Amino acid sequence: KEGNNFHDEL
Amino acid sequence: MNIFRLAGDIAHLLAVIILLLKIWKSRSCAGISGRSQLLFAIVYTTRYLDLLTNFVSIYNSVMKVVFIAASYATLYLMYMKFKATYDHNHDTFRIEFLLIPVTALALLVNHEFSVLEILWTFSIYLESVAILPQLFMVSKTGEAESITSHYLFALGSYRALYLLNWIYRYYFEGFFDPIAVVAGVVQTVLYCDFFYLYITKVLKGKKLSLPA
Repeated sequence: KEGNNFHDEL
Repeated sequence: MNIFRLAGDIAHLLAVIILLLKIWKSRSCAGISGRSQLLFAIVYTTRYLDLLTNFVSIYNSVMKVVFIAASYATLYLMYMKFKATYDHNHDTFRIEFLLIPVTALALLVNHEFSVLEILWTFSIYLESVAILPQLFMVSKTGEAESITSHYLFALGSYRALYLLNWIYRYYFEGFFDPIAVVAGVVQTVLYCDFFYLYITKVLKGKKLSLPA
């Protein structure tokens, strides 16, 4: 989960 | 989820609630920058489009919906219901000076050149500077109500706590998102002067007023 296209934060 | 991120989210939620309650209870949005609130609505709308494409958790989705809804509720109160109390004359920051460079930067520096990713990047950059019209308004009038300064303190603390979260995640999860981190540092730095005044004045029971 290195940034790219997956943002799990608000 | 770690303690810094949870505390950051709670501070963020608290800020949004303080602002809505302040406007609702006093029936007035005096001292609040409608331009900053408009920018925040743009920030939440462009960032949380992934609600439709990407499920993270119930917590994550609920918070996103709350932030979007609260930002539009704030705009409704300011520009419709309590429009007469909106202080136009002091809310004069030119937001195109923020929107244009932020759009250009999002197109140039992003993780991936796709619509959702560019909108996410745009929202991260815009959020970092979205408070400027509000800070400009406070400096122009030379003062802020205590409740407005509590709002600003909670809102500023949120990104500062996220910085601690990113340090934690870097060491313990190997997670590092340079776009979010650099923007988060810029955002937090913009509040430093305000934090100083808040701690030295508001917490000691004095009104936040700037030296002439």
